[in-house]
Amino acid sequence: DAPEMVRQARVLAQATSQLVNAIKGQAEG
Amino acid sequence: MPVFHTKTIESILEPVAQQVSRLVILHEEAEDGNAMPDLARPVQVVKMAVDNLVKVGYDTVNVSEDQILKQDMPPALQRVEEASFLLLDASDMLRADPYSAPARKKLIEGSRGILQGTSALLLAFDESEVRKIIRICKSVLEYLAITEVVDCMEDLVKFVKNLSPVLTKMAKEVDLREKELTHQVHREMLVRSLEEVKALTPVLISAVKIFVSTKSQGAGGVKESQGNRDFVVRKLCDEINEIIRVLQLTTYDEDEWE
Repeated sequence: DAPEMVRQARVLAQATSQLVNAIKGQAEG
Repeated sequence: MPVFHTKTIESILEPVAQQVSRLVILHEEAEDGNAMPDLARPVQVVKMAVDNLVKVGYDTVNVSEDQILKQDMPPALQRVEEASFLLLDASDMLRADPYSAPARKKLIEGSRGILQGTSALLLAFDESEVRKIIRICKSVLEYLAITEVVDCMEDLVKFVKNLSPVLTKMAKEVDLREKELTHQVHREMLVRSLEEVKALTPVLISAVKIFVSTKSQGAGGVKESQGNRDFVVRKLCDEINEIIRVLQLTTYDEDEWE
């Protein structure tokens, strides 16, 4: 049962991953 | 050797850490000059996640009584927030010029900043959770310190009644923490000490009982039974202090030590 802060940190990490994927998609393409 | 010392932190940061380092490599290897896509939407999603995290982070700081957490969290929250501003800036710059090199640099710095800030935040929070477990361990040590004033059966009953719940709580918390650690050696050290504490607890109660009955009978052997009792208390205290020490270890400490 993770505390709210840990849950929000996970959400941010996932959002950052998606952003980096979008940037990388361009860089790799 | 794992980089992140708990499974929770590892599961949150490992994937994004790998992606960010790959991004940095790509950036260093090839400034390919391609136009960047419009990143407004993913940047906005990150910004919203940052806002939520910052809010929850300050709420956590405000309700906490842990002074170290109150000190460590705000800089980490600021780091995350500043990083999100870099990303917003970059996104605006790229809309005006999809080839902007300074914007690409800001994207990298921003992504890295989010990663580092979130890492600092999670570490600060984790350390404060560890301090909670250590407080429980220390309350067991405090109970053990009063073993020497137990000199009748009535005291012994009260002593066992008070010691049992705090020992059970300590065992449960240390057990959960052990399962959270990524570092196998630290896990094994905690398991070993906890097993020792569990094995020594009935030995302690028996030693106190022998001391109390020897004393009440007024017969010989009081000194020996007292010595035996103190020896068991010392062993228990040593194991609990070892648990406290290992709880504070991170893989980083060990790398430094090596």
